[in-house]
Amino acid sequence: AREKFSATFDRIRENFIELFKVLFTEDDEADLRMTDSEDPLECTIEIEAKPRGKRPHSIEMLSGGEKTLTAIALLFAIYLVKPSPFCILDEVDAPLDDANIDRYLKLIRKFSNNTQFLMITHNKKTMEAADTLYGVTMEEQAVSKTVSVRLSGTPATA
Amino acid sequence: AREKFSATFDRIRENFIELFKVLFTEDDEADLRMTDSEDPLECTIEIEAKPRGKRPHSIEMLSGGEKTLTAIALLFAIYLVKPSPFCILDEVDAPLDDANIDRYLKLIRKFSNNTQFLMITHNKKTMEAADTLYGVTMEEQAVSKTVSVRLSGTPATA
Amino acid sequence: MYLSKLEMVGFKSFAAKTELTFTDGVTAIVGPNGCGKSNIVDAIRWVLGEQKSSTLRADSMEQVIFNGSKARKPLGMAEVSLTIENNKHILPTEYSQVVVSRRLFRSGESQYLLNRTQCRLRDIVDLFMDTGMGADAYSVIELKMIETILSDKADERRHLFEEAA
Amino acid sequence: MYLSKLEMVGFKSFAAKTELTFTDGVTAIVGPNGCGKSNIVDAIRWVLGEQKSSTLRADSMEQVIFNGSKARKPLGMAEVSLTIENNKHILPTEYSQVVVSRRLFRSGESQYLLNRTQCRLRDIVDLFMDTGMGADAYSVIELKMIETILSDKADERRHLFEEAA
Ligand SMILES: Nc1ncnc2c1ncn2[C@@H]1O[C@H](COP(=O)(O)OP(=O)(O)OP(=O)(O)O)[C@@H](O)[C@H]1O
Ligand SMILES: Nc1ncnc2c1ncn2[C@@H]1O[C@H](COP(=O)(O)OP(=O)(O)OP(=O)(O)O)[C@@H](O)[C@H]1O
Ligand SMILES: [Mg+2]
Ligand SMILES: [Mg+2]
Repeated sequence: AREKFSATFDRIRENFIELFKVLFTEDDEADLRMTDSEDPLECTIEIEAKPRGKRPHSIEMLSGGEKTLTAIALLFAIYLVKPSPFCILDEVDAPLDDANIDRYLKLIRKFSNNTQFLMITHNKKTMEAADTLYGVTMEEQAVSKTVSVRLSGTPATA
Repeated sequence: AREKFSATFDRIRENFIELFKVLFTEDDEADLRMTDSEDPLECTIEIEAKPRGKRPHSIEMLSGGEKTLTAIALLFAIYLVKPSPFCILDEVDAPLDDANIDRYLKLIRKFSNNTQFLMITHNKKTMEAADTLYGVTMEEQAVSKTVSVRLSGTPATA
Repeated sequence: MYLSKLEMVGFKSFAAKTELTFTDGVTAIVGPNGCGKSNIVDAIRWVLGEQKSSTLRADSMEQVIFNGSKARKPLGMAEVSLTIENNKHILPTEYSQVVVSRRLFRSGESQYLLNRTQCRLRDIVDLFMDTGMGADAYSVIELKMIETILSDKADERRHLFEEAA
Repeated sequence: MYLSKLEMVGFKSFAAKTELTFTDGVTAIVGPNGCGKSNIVDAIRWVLGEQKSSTLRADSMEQVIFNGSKARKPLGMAEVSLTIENNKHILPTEYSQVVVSRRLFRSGESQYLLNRTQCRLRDIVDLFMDTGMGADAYSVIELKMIETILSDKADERRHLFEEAA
């Protein structure tokens, strides 16, 4: 079990280092470390992020948007090791600025060959990147209904 | 001290009930209750929110945006009792949809007669509602600098 | 394998029978605050067997049943059905399409169905074992999780690593 | 009473001397992720006397000093000055304008200044007593607080009520 965990950890770590560069830039680095590689099943797993030009410091000092991207890189790094057939993202793009949303959507598009994505969002760019769009409304007080929306913004036939 | 707390609580509660209606609508209701009014200094303070048409239920069941508005109503209800000369809001508008951002900004504008507001935001409506706009950039890697921005979007003289 | 259809009636704010059809690409769900988007996510978690009401933002499981409005009485039952295309035969069944359903009555009585036939929760859990699709797989990502996975509560983080191993 | 000017040098990502002038209305601060907006909020909290480094997202107070980039060495000191217009004479002083400053050296040595003259932290705390402007007043609202004030950790909520009483 210990070996299995270490092997999985190594794969996740490689994916994370690579995905971090995709979501940030080629000059940005990040790493994943086990605080005690002799004791993989119990020790803490640390995340180190070192955005370009900046000295490495705890991820705690990163900004809200940078933390979100770092977490996405890690979650997808894990997911690549054990893919799930679908992935639901609920307003995960809220803290991201325009440039970061583009990178995030590019990554989603790349993974969408093997994974079905359901994205809840308020963001126009995310809406435009989708293949299908559902609108949810509460015309009748307190009762939800859905309407399929054409990407031009007009509702599809009810 | 107990009486002082109870008196303060009553004023906060009145403000909260009123502000909730301003941020939601006239038909929406909310309340603040002390679980044990015999023991004001120790008991839990409960929040009840009852958006229009919906049966009252725990605020836990509210949506992300509704929770944010409810918290804003409470924070400003407290603030009205003991005004602070300035108030800094860091990306508090992120979970709100367009209609709610308008209501939120209207409330900010109303309070801005007595309070100075500093709002950190990614939202265009919030930017347009401001009297002054500062842009922060990192032209030089890892080093921040600020530039005063005219509301038309062009930088003011450096 | 992908989700092709979600049907809900009486689940949270979806009082009336509602149907959503998904393609196997990227679907976006939009709408104003409080209109029901996250409730759709809750419905998918619930029908896949979620047992913790707190994950669904409820104090007790009964609270997922439509609790009424000015114009409508509370309903007595919540029902959600999820249709899954088994095109890559990842699910251990010969069916090319599987429908998972769950019902909850105010009495507390709970029912699980596979292809519209009653079964036990166990059968649903077994069906999704090792597909990464169980109720507590990391396939639902929300902002709160971002905070947890990065904060030093390394338990959450470790838990995800172990799930993948 | 309102904040009219913020000056920073060596504070977090503001390596170079930076000055912001505020009007007493509504100011918006915008820019891409990671450019330094929340660092400005940290600077205001810090100069008003914040003692917990965790509130400033740092493990130790020394971490608020600019820690270098590819092109620049780390600096040895962080300094922030905040100019406050005392137009309503809320602050217990005859001055119509008050400048509060704070310096931190890598050695750990800390300095507080009032109107550019050294003073003790105590003097700054006393000046802002009862003005709602102390470092832990509820004048800084961020999304994390929304979650805390609404969750059942009623302690946070109670704490705010008590501050107002
Ligand atoms: N059992 C129930 N019966 C009726 N309404 C319910 C029930 N449970 C939750 N709701 C309502 O559903 C609404 C929340 O919906 P949901 O969380 O899906 O919103 P949302 O679209 O995700 O909004 P946001 O953009 O703010 O996140 C709440 O207003 C709540 O009152
Ligand atoms: N002591 C320091 N020296 C140099 N850079 C620092 C220091 N402390 C923090 N930083 C940098 O400041 C950046 C964070 O800035 P900040 O939190 O202000 O961003 P932001 O503009 O609020 O972004 P967001 O929109 O994502 O919230 C981080 O990239 C971090 O590396
Ligand atoms: Mg939601
Ligand atoms: Mg920030």
